[in-house]
Amino acid sequence: MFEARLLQGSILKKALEGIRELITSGNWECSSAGISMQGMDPSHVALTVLMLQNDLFDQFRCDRNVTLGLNHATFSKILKCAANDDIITLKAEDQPDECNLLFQSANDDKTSDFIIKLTDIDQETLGIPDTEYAATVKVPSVEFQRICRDLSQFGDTIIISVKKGCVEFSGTGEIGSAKIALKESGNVDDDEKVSVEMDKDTPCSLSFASRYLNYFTKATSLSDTVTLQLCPEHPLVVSYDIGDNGSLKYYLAPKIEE
Amino acid sequence: GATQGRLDSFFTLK
Repeated sequence: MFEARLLQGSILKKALEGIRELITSGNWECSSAGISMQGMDPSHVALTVLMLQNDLFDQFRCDRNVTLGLNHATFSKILKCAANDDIITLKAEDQPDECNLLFQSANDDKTSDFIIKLTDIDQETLGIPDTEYAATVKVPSVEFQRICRDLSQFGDTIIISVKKGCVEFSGTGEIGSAKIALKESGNVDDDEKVSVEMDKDTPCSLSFASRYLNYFTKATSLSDTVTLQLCPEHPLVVSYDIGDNGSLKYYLAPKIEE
Repeated sequence: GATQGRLDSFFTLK
């Protein structure tokens, strides 16, 4: 059987906020290592990958690998019934056709019990190749959310450019253009700071659909910082760490100049 | 203008 108890139930609520608008349903693969889920949007532009390692849970048991085929709209509706400080337990039998969700209030005076029916999802798992990225940028997640929102007013494309010690976001459209630059800060240990790492100091600039970047920022509350990894002609990686034991990552195909 | 690329060529089936 499978049983996973998450003291910080809000993590699951926040993760699903970052997933549900991009992927309507997905296979949540449960193994002794933890829970993982990946899915592409219907137009094959963005890949979403969630990993919740077993250490994230205060109790985790998975005797045999279990696949939970979940409709994300339904899953989200049920998770909205949980308070932010609820403890959430997921339970399923081996080869399940339903999953049990138990919410316990922080002071244990309320318990809510839900059953979600599972669906068979015909989906292939993709292998993600190791890539040497030309640039790795860490910025406060709220700042990235704000920049994506602000630049979306100018057009449907956001250009991300990394130069030595600086990351620049720009957009151009009929009403005008905008350019927002963030300089690398001195102390990179602070979550409020910006760090820019480059391989071989070669500037890198790529164009992306602002619509998708805005979808990704729905995961902002998962982490104080977001990491962007860029490589010419490769998908952008946007990563939100979930403490030390999980992550929500997005891969976004760049726009190609004609 | 720029056209939207797709991810298919970047990832392999497991």
